[in-house]
Amino acid sequence: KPVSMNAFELISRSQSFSLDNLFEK
Amino acid sequence: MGCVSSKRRKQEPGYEEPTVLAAETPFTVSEVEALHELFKKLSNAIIADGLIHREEFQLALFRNRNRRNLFADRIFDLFDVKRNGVIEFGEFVRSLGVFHPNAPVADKIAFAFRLYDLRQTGFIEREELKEMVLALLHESDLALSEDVVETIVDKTFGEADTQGDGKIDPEEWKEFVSKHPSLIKNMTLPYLKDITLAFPSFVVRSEVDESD
Repeated sequence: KPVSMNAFELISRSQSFSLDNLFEK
Repeated sequence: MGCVSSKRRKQEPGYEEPTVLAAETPFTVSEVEALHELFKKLSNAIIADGLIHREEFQLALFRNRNRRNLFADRIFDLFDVKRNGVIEFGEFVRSLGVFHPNAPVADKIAFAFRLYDLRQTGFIEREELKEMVLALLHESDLALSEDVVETIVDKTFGEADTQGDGKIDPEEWKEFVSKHPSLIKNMTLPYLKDITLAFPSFVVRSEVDESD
């Protein structure tokens, strides 16, 4: 539940914050 | 062995020897060589100059060179240590080193702090936290009311800002992460451990003997 999360948790889980795509071939 | 290739590589702007980079990062020489393969791909995607431009970074992350994103911008700025608008090979490897599973946790905590310190004041301020929450909502399908956003930001800030001076300093951030270790989960890329497998073309062309 987003409301019960802390704000940094929301941010760090965000898909838009991910370097995974750098490694996609 | 590999002389022609080595000379060519040395002419690349910002190229640094894998042995030097391996000594300063959690990567092995082989892994740095594999990262060079990845770097070549990324840095020649739009402008073939062996440097990663902001648009190339965005293209790699989002498959779209024009899609600006707050976090991608901040990460680009942190990777661009020399602040000259491009990411050189050495900068790329040293910065990715922080994301290696074997990198010190303290480095990950410090990098995340700098990432969230949007205006680089040495503190994470309430307005910055709210800006990041709004940015992620804008990027995702998650819809939260203004009141809910304020509540989440207030609650988080109240917990993290233990001194109550309206800003989160590096020490408070460290304590907050120790209570919520999942916050730095995104600072580890398990993929980096398999980077040589991801770029097998490098293996047959390796120029540096690991025993050197």
